[in-house]
Amino acid sequence: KEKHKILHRLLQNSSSPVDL
Amino acid sequence: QPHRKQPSCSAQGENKVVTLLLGAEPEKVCAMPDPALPDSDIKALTTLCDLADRELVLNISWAKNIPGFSSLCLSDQMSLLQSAWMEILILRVAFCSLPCEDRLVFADDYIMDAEQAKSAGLLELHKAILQLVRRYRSMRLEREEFVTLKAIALANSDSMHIEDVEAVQGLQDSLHEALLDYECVHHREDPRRTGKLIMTLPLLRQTSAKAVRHFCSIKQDGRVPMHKLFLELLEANV
Repeated sequence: KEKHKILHRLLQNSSSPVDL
Repeated sequence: QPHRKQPSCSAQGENKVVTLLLGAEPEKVCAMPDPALPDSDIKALTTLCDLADRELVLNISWAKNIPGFSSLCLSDQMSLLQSAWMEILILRVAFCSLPCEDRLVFADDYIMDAEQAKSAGLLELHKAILQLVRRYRSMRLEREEFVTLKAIALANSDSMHIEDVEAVQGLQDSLHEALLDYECVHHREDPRRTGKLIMTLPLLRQTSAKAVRHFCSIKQDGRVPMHKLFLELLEANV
């Protein structure tokens, strides 16, 4: 996971998750 | 899961998931090739890698807006994106290229014909994506189908690292259901249309693998500058 830190950070920071 | 009964549609006949997916579509991105650079294969590849990197950032926000995606654990969200990111990029290029004959619309300001693709060393990839475009054109792929199929490609990315297989299966089921509902309302004349759409996914997977291999070899050459997110995802697929 350490290798994929940009993806990790963007997933944590991106906004407006929608759940049914 | 209960058997399908009535499609879960609004009074206007629109499926809720499909409506949310239409609303989640990322904004268009311009390629903006550097006017200071002379035309060359390096310039074309640099433009494409830069465009892909900016689109990937938007695609991560898009994924978070797929109904049910952000309920998955972070590790599974990452695994799906690491497996499907190129399929998502290619499906968008294919959809945007539907109105064009034999040309690929990477962005409104970056449309590539076979001659330009050949100069950039991308002829094989160009041909493969055009095969996909022809499939979708012959079906008259609609925007609602495109957005749903793109979400299905993400949920169905067959990553080997999924922790909660049931949760990912649940996401696949709800997106599949949305597509079935949409076709049930809008394409009653062709009961096999959902299957036909799903059957385009192997060609998308194949084309994506070809693209990843090609950009990995470009990366190893080291002549084309690549941004970090694009590099990170390329490395995830090796």
